[in-house]
Amino acid sequence: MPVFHTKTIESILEPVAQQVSRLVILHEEAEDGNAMPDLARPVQAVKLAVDNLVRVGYETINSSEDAILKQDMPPALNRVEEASILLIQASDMLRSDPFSAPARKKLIEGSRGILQGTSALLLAFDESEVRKIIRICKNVLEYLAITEVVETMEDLVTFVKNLSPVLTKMTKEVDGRQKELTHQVHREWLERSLEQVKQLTPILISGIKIYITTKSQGGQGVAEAQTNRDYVIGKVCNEIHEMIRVLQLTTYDEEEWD
Amino acid sequence: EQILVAARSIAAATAALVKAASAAQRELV
Repeated sequence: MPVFHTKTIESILEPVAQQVSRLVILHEEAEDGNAMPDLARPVQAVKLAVDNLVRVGYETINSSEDAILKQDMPPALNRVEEASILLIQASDMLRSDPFSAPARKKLIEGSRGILQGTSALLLAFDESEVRKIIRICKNVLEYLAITEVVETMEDLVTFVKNLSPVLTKMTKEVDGRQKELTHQVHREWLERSLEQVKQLTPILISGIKIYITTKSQGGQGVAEAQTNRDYVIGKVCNEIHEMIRVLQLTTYDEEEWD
Repeated sequence: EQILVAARSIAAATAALVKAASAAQRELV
């Protein structure tokens, strides 16, 4: 099972996670180790990158209307900042004593902290992006909820005109998301639900049309047409609820790094 | 998104730092 649940997060964190794991193994195998080189420059590069991330992070927080994002991001940013302080301390200690064991420990703790803090930050951001997609899905559900008031062909035209753009947007966003996921089963679930919605949409429109026609003719079969229409609506709604459920699943497991 | 670019920079800088630190240890192992 992949550790990182999106390809973007994986591409950012996987290389650094590998390097940190290697350093931990090397540290454990060679307890005292060789003399450490002067790490001032690479540590400074990390510090600059951290400062930039913190700045961009708070800009994102301030410009967002997502309360959960506003709550989740600052602790992750603090964690990254604290980790960078550990790295600076490690670098200073190693300059005085290139064999310092506590400095090596700080170096590993700092590196892990950067990795975990950046991961938490990316996860908070990613979850916020998922919430945006879920809002679009719920928007479609809201439109579907008014299907029962579509009583005339004019209503149907308006209904289709309003539903089409939100449905297209939902399809595009969910399709983009499923392509981003590293977990194949989640990808397949989303793909299947999307396909179902695509197939059911014309059936739904046709069902509403039959209901309107039957009702306007005042003939028999109105109840049956209504049942059929509601059945298709129910199926579409179920698929959208299923997409919302799968969108919220992750394979993230922070313990993998501990 | 800017945050992804910033996260990528920090990951790359940290990987370079850890690599430099690992290089000295690898000689011993």
